[in-house]
Amino acid sequence: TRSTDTFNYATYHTLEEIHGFMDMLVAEHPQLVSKLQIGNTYEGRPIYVLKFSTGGNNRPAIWIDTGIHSREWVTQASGIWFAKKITQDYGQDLTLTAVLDSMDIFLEIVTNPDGFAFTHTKNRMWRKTRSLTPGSSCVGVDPNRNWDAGFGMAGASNNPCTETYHGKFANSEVEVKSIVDFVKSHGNIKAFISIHSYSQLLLYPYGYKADPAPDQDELDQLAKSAVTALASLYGTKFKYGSIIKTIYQASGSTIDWTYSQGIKYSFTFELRDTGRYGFLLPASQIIPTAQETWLALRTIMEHTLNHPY
Amino acid sequence: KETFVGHQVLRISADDEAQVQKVKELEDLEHLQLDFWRGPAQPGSPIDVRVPFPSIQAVKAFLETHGLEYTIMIEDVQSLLDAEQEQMFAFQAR
Repeated sequence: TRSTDTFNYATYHTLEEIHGFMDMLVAEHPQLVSKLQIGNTYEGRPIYVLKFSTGGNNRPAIWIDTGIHSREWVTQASGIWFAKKITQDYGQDLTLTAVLDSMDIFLEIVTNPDGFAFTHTKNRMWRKTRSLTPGSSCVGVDPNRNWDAGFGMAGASNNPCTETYHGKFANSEVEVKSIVDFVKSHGNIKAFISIHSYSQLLLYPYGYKADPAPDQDELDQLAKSAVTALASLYGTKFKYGSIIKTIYQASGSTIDWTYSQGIKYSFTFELRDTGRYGFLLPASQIIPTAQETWLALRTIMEHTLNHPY
Repeated sequence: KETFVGHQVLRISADDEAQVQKVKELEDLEHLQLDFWRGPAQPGSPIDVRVPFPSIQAVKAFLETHGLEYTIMIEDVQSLLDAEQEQMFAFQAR
């Protein structure tokens, strides 16, 4: 019989297969996992978030999302592995058990469903959403330039035909607005981690300006601990730092907005690799990538638990 | 379904700000249909760009003319995509 134990984590999956996995996981762990729908995409697909909770009401929470750039397939595949790992480790791993005994975890595996479906059916290199822009024949907005934090400033493009087009206005993309509304209505999220690939980086705010974040020292120290934990498994080396200093100026980005909402522990990962396969990372690297990233996530979650604010 | 036969991914090294600007000029040439996997940022940061087959000669000529070093990160994008699809179908068949 099909189950999350027989599910193949070492291959890439379609949107339908991932939705099927989610339903299996919920059915196998009804006391721990539930599936929320936070909206519908531009093309009408459901946007699902897995909630891991051991009780309580509106507990402090940790948010993890993967796949906001649809072609970064190793991220959605890692998200599937994280979901299974959480159910396996609760009650086994002391740190995760402590986290889930007093916090909730929200995991959005396919954050850009329309784009992801398009990478499977039409164009494997698609990155953006699939919304239409009036007056342009080009499709899609970069969902990591569409947030209301430095929106439209340098570090994004106002040309709908480019990969970093920021959209007509902040939160124009329903895939972004759905998360914004969820974060605002929940009101108790304490860590927000958005996972991309590639380049092997762990980044924190800001991207749209060079000023250091007020919590720069703590974020830098935590990032250092997280990448050290990550490297302990396979020796994979990550660089870390603020977005603008470590890669380039990027405006309207996810974690600049979440940080502006008071979510101190706001991080972006750029997973494997550093530029041998890029977005076409072989499936054989999915599990090792997910395993090492999990150690970094666990470090951030433990710090969040131990440093309530 | 879009295919990427003959598309290459080049890794460009821009050693100074002037070279970064040169690559940005390339980015603005929409007819080349370039797809920057890692955009031009600060000197010393690798720049990765997927170049459609029809644009390869022009892009390499531009880079060589302006003394921009590059290596070929992916020789043929489609061959990697074919391998990826085979792996997925093999699993689904099983």
